[in-house]
Parts: sequence; C-alpha cells; structure tokens
Amino acid sequence: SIDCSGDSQMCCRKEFFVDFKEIGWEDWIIQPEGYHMNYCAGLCPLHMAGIPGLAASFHTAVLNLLKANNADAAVDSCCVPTQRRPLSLLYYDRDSNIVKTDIPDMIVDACGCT
Amino acid sequence: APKGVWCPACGLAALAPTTQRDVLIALAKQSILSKLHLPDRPNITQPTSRGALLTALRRMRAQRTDMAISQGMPHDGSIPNWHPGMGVQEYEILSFAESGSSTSRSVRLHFRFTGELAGSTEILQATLYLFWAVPGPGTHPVTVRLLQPDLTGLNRTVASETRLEVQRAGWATLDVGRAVQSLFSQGSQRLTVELEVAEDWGSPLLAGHSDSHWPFVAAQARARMPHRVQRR
Repeated sequence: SIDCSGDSQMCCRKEFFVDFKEIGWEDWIIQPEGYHMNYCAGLCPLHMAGIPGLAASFHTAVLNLLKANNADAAVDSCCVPTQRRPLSLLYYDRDSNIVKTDIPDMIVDACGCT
Repeated sequence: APKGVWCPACGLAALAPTTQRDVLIALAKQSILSKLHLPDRPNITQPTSRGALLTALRRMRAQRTDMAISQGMPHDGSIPNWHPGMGVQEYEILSFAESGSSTSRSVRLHFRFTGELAGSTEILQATLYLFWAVPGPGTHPVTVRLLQPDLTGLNRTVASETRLEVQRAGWATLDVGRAVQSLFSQGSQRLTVELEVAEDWGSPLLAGHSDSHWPFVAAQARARMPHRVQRR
C-alpha cells in the first residue's frame, strides 16, 4: 500500500490523528491518547484496478475477467481500505464505570484499488 | 470519478484544509460514540483514583492467573477455545462501589451498570472483590446478600445470600455473574450488596474507604449477536 505524500493523485492512505486532549475528550477516555483515523483517497485508473496485492478482494478476480473480455464494461475501480485493525479503548461510561473494549476495524492500515 | 458524479473522497479533498479537519474530527467523534452505543460523550462526575484503578487491574490479573492455573489453561490471558476473528465486540467493565445505607451490623454497597451496555450486551461473567479488615484473630462470620429491585422498582428482593467465614484481612471474591445477568435482562441498572456481620465487628470493610481497597465488580460482557434468520 502507499501512504499519501505531497500531491500524489493515486490511491493511497492519508494519515489523520485525532488527539483526544485537543478535542476535550481526555477526561473520559483514559487510554489511548488519540485515534488514528486514517482514510483512503486518490484515483484508481483501470490499469491499476485489481492488480493482485493492491486490493486483495474478491472484486479483483471479477474485474480481471471483465477486463480480459471487455474493458469498456469494467466498472470504475475504487480506492478502499484493504487492511484494518481494532481501536482499543479504556474509558468511563455514564456511571463512571471503567470499560475496556476493542472496536473492530476502526484503524485503516492499508488502501488499494478494488 | 466521471464528471458531475460526486465522489465522497474527492468531496473531502475539495474542502479547505481547516474545514476538512473539522469534518474529519466530527466524523471521528460520531464513529467512536456510535460504536460505544453512547448518545453523547459522558460527563464524569467522580473519576476513579489511579490507585484504585491500578489495584483493581492487578487483582483481576492475579485472579485470572489463579483461575487459569487451577483449570490448566495457558495463563497468558488467552482463552484457548476463543477463535480470534469471531469479530464480536467484547467489553470488560469495572464498577466501583457507591456507599449505601449502613447500621451497626450491616453496610450496603451499590453498583450501577449503564443503560447502553445493559441493553446491547450479554454478561459472560462477573466477580465481586471485597477487601476484609478483620477486628482480630479467629473467624468472623459475614452474610453477603445480593439485592436487586423488584419489578415495581420500589422494593429490593434478595437475589442470593452467601455466608462466609473470614479468618484474616485481605481480598475475597464472590461470583455475582447470575445476579448481574438478571439485572441486565430486566434492564435494571443497580446491584446492591449487603454485608451483615456480628455486633462487635463494626464495619467489615477497610475503615475510611481506603481508595485502593475499595470494593468493585469486574464483569466481562459481549455484544449481543443480532438475531440471525436462517434462510433456506
């Protein structure tokens, strides 16, 4: 996967860190100090669509077949997360109980073209 | 995207950087609150002291290691038959006691469980941790009653009663899983624990509510699976 840098137009991962202290949430979220809310952005021209390893998804196989037979019919390809991990939180709930939980698929680690 | 068709990511890119940042922060807040089933960020009235939190986490770890060794499980905290990737969100909840009414022979403690979690999770297990402060040598009988509100919510019924013989000061644990489960299933929010002792003992708990020895309930819960309809 590619991390966006400079004025890259191609599909890549944009890093974005939300600091809980900056948004005034550090009093009720004990750990961690922030949330890596990365996201995918950029273009997926057809020649990049479905290149194995860029977007390990079942769309890849289908699109390869479409391209092999009739490129015009191929639908647009999208820049999507291809690898994600949970966000582990230790926080106070409304009764000041302390709760630990892992919210699945909250952090994008890699992006690719479908 | 083809001309004229709005593309979500491009839309963001078209915004001014400060606006873009505000949009992303608002999205992050909304995403975290919705995944925690919270309508808004909680306002914390009485944060737990660091001492009490660290002591509670240490006690829970010690308890889990003891249990693992006694059941021959790997005591690295992993659950052998728990298949990773089942993707069901799990919660560990630490609820510290609120002082309730007390007499010369009894003391009441209240534990509250939030509506959001109660409505969207099922309790896997719950343990009450008490630190005894004994008045002297010998054994001291204690009756532990778990009370929960009846259907009218006006009175309390005894959900369970346990008699303990306390010989020395220190931590003791009691399984309260069933009581907390029935609380959650009734959508109720408060478990009351009543400790009754002999006349001459006074308070069975550490006097002065020493923070790092304050009673707590540690519960493990799992998000309720949405009801799946099998289609044939």
